[in-house]
Amino acid sequence: MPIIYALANQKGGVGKTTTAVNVGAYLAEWGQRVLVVDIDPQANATSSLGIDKRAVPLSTYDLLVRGVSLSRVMQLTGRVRLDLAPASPALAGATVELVSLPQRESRLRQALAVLNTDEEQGKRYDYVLIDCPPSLGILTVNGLTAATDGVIIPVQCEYLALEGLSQLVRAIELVRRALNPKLRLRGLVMTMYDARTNLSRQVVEEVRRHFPGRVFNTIIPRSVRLSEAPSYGEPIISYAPHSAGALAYAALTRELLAGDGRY
Amino acid sequence: MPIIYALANQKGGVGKTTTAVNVGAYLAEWGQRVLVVDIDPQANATSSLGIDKRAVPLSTYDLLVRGVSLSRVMQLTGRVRLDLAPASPALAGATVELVSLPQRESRLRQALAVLNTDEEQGKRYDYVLIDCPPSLGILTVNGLTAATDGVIIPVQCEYLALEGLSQLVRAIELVRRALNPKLRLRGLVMTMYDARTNLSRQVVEEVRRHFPGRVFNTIIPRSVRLSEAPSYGEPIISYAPHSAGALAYAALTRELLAGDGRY
Ligand SMILES: Nc1ncnc2c1ncn2[C@@H]1O[C@H](COP(=O)(O)OP(=O)(O)OP(=O)(O)O)[C@@H](O)[C@H]1O
Ligand SMILES: Nc1ncnc2c1ncn2[C@@H]1O[C@H](COP(=O)(O)OP(=O)(O)OP(=O)(O)O)[C@@H](O)[C@H]1O
Ligand SMILES: [Mg+2]
Ligand SMILES: [Mg+2]
Repeated sequence: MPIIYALANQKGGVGKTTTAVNVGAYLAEWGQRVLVVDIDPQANATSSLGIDKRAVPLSTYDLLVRGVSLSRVMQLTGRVRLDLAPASPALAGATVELVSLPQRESRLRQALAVLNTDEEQGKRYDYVLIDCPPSLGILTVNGLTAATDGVIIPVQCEYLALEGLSQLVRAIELVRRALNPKLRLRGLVMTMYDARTNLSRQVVEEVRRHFPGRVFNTIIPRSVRLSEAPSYGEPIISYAPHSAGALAYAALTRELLAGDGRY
Repeated sequence: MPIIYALANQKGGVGKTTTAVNVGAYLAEWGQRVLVVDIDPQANATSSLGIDKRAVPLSTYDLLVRGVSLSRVMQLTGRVRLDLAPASPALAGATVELVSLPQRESRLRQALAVLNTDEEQGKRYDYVLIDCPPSLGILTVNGLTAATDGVIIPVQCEYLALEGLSQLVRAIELVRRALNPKLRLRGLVMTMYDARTNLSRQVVEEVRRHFPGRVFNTIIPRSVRLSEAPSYGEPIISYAPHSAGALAYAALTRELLAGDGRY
C-alpha cells in the first residue's frame, strides 16, 4: 500500500509543483519507488521531469474522464524508481466534462486503487505524490479524495499566501467529511523564504502560530537554481545538487520519511 | 464608455493581482476614475486594497450568480477615484453554480454593461480592471468576455511561466470567436524580473521573440516592497512610492495610458 499525498494550495505559484517533483526525486534516489501524478492542466510537473506534455499519448485526462487504467497512462521519467502519470492540455476541458460523470470526485481515487489491490501493481510504489492545480475545483477535490495519507500544503513566505489558508483548511475539512475520512493535514512547508526580508520571517511565525506542530521544520529558501532546473527537465538533485534549494529539499524529504516511519 | 481590461493568466502567482491593484492606483492618482473588479475567490485584490473579504456585504458572487446590480456591490476603497467590486469566499462556489445558469459566460459582461448605458453610472469610470483567478475556468471566461478592450497578461520571469502561454493564447482565441469578438491581447507585462539571474533575461527575450511588439517595454523588477504592501492594505504608490516596484508600476501605467491615447 503506497503512501499517497496531495500537494494542494489554491494560491498560485507557491511551490506545489517544485515540492512534488523534488521531494519525489529525493525519495526515489534514496530507494523509495515513487509515482508523481500531475493533475494540473498546466502540466508543470510533467515538463519539470523532462516530458513534453503535447507529445504524451495518454494522460491523467484519460485516467479521470475516460477511465483508462493507470498502467497505460504512467510513464518512466528516466530516473530510477521515479514514474509519472503525466498531465496534458486536454485536462483543461476535464473540469467541465467531470461535472456530469458519476462519482466525479472519486475518479482519481478509483484509478489509484489498483495500487492497493493488484499484487503486481501493488508492489510497485512506496509513495504517490499528486500535484494539484491552483484552485479548489473538481481536479483538486479529486486529488484530496485520492490522498489516503494526507495533504501537504506549500506556503510561500508572502503575505497574500497567508490569506487563503483558512479557506483551504475549510475545503479540506469538507472533503474529509464528505469524500475521504482519512484525509488529514500532513504538514505545511514554508517555501521561497528570503532571509534578507522581515516579511518572510513574519509569515513563518504567523503560520507556526496558527498551525502549531504542523509546520515542517525545514524551510525552503528562495534559490534561483530551483527555478532554472525545470527548463532542463531535471529535478534539483541532478541539476544543482549542492545548491541551497537542493539541500533544503533533501532535508525536507528526510523529515517526511522520518515522520512516516520510513527512515 | 470605460476601457475594460482583464488581468489573466492561469499560471499562479505571476502578478495578476499586484498589477491590477497597482496600475489601478496609479491611474486613479493621475485623474482616471477606476473600478477594480475582483473575481478571484481568494479575494487578494480585495484585501490588497484594505477591505476584509469576510465582512463584505455584497460581492462579485452576488453580481455573477444572483444578478445583483453593480452599484450595490461596489465599494469605495478610501483612495480617491478608486472603487472596488470585491470578491468573497462565496465565489468559490460560483464555479459550480454558474454552470447551470443561462448565459453563464456573459454574466459579468451584462453586469458591467450598465457602465455604458446608464448616464449616471456611465460617466463614472474611465477604466475597469478585472482581476482573474489562476485558471481558465468559468470565472476567467467571464472576465475575458467582459473585457471589451482586451486582456493584459502578467508573465513572471520564470521558465514555468513560459510553458502555459500558448494554452492561454488559445483560450483567448476561443473566447474571442465564441463570446467576445472585441477581445484582443492588449499586452504582456514581464514581472518579478531579477537582474542578478540569467533566467530572467532569457525569459524576457523568449517572450519578446514569441510576441513581437506585444510586450510592454516596462519590466517590473522583483521588489520586496511590492509583496509587503498588501499586508498594510495599501497599493505601492502610498506604501513605498520611491521603491523600484513603485517606479516600475508608474512607468507601466504611463505606457498603458499612452497606448490608450489618454496621456
Ligand atoms: N524555493 C524556490 N526558489 C526560487 N524559485 C522557486 C522556488 N520554488 C519554486 N520556484 C519557482 O517559482 C515558480 C512557482 O513555483 P511552482 O510552479 O512550483 O508553484 P505552484 O504552486 O506549483 O504554481 P501553480 O499554482 O501555478 O501550480 C516556478 O517558476 C518555480 O520554478
Ligand atoms: N514584482 C514583484 N516583486 C516581489 N513580489 C511580488 C511582485 N509582484 C508580486 N509579488 C508577490 O508575489 C506573490 C504573487 O503575486 P500575485 O498574488 O499578484 O500574483 P497572482 O498572479 O495574482 O497570483 P494568483 O495566481 O494566486 O492569483 C504575492 O505575494 C505578491 O505580493
Ligand atoms: Mg504547479
Ligand atoms: Mg491573484
